[in-house]
Amino acid sequence: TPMQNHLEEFYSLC
Amino acid sequence: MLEARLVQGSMLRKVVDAVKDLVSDANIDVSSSGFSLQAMDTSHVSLIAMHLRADAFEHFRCDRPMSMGMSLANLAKVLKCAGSDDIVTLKANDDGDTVTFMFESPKEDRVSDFELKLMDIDSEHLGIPDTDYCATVTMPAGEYARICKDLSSIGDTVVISATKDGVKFTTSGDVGTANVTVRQNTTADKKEDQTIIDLKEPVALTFALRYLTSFAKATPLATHVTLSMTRELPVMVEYAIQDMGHLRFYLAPKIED
Repeated sequence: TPMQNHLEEFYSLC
Repeated sequence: MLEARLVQGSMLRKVVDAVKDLVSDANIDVSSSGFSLQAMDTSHVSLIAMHLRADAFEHFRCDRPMSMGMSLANLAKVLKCAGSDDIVTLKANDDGDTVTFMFESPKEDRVSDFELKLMDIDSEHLGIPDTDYCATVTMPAGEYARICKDLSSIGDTVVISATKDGVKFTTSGDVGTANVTVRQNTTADKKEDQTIIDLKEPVALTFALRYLTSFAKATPLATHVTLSMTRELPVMVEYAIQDMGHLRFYLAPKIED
């Protein structure tokens, strides 16, 4: 089953 | 000193009603460019990014940039007290810990003001680069809301796949499986019934339906919604706030581990 990712895996904190 | 007068005050209420269930507290950042709000939900799976341009306001004065931390639930309560045609004026002092909302009826025969306490909220800000998405689907907002609602009764995960024929939403669960395909339709008489698909290359992504359904709370804001997708990136679900700005939702995909 596909795993839910989190936004920090795609966008960096600034 | 901040003073901003929005003739279509009801837009503010629609924006807050669209996001208050996803994000409880948020910082509203005000600068000479207008109002911005960026916040993630507690699970850091979805994010809202709202911008209302300064020129959307009949009167806009912002002496220096400020950040107003608010409980969106309380803000929604205050905005619920405004008439749907009221003019809304926001006022805040630079070093203030409150913000005042003034509601004026169109005939100016009723004026009310509400003072809301501000909160200190340390919010994490994400840098979201401008992305040249592989697939961009603009469709009637009501159609999107209906698909989310219908598919949520069948499953909790949806695969959205955009091809040149159209955009297909697929889900499955104990009940069974469901597919909804929306085809390009650029010839509908009424513009708001059109579906436009701009496809650079086919893309299919998997998402949790409950977030996409929550985004549909923004349906009262606009006739259309735009879904922008690229492989292995969050989807951007965007509602225009008339010609004043936008309300964008980002949702991280589910990826085969």
